[in-house]
Amino acid sequence: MFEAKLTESTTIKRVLDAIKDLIQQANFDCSADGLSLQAMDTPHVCLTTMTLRSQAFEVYRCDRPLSMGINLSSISKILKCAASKDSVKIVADDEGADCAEFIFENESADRIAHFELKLMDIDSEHLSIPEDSDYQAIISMPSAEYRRIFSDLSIIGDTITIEINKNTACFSVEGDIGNGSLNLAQTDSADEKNPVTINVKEPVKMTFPGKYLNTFTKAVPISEFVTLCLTDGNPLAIEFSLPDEAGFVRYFLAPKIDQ
Amino acid sequence: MGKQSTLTSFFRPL
Repeated sequence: MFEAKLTESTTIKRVLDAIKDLIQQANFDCSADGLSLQAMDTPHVCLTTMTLRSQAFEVYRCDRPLSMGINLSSISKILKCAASKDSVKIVADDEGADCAEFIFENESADRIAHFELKLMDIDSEHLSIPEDSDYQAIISMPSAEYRRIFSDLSIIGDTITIEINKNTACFSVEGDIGNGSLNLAQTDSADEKNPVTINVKEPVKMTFPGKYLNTFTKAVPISEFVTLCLTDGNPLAIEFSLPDEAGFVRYFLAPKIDQ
Repeated sequence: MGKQSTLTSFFRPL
């Protein structure tokens, strides 16, 4: 038996909004620790991972690990039927269920909606993702700042360079109509309301596709802050963490490399 | 401008 109840649907709605433009379908892996998924986009440029830890849920029960193959567009359609303050309960049989049940209940518990989502058999490989890699540079910034930088720059062109030196990050773009750049310095005071922190072991300069950096702005409502981790020649890791360590959405983006 | 790489060389199947 798998049963998981979120107090408010907002949490899962936001997480799905952050991943559904990158992944069409994925296995949601349920274990005693929580709900997680990982999937690459079709061109294998971006890997998206998501975890909702068991502590994110008001009720969480997973007797046996199970994998629910879900079409992201379909689950999003069903969750549109939940008001943001409605609770969401997901129920599935852990013995080869062919559908998962979604129950939405309003705050006064006098309106209860039931939906069944058909599950799919999805053949997906689990990839080994190195944890806590020794990154050359890590920058943390308010997620609203992230949205502004990459929505602005990706309008100019799709080749965005991130260069991080001591205490400064430079984001630049080259496009058909021209180019642009933006420098962001580490904020001086720890009391600053919207701090930018930059930790550099070695300066790093890498180029990435702007289309993806802009797509990741869909995760901004998840988290007040975002962390970008860079190592020359390796994928860029971007993390949006849910409050209270309830989980995260992480993206790994392949760099553009010199020919 | 650089060529877009893919992730297949970075993340191996478990």
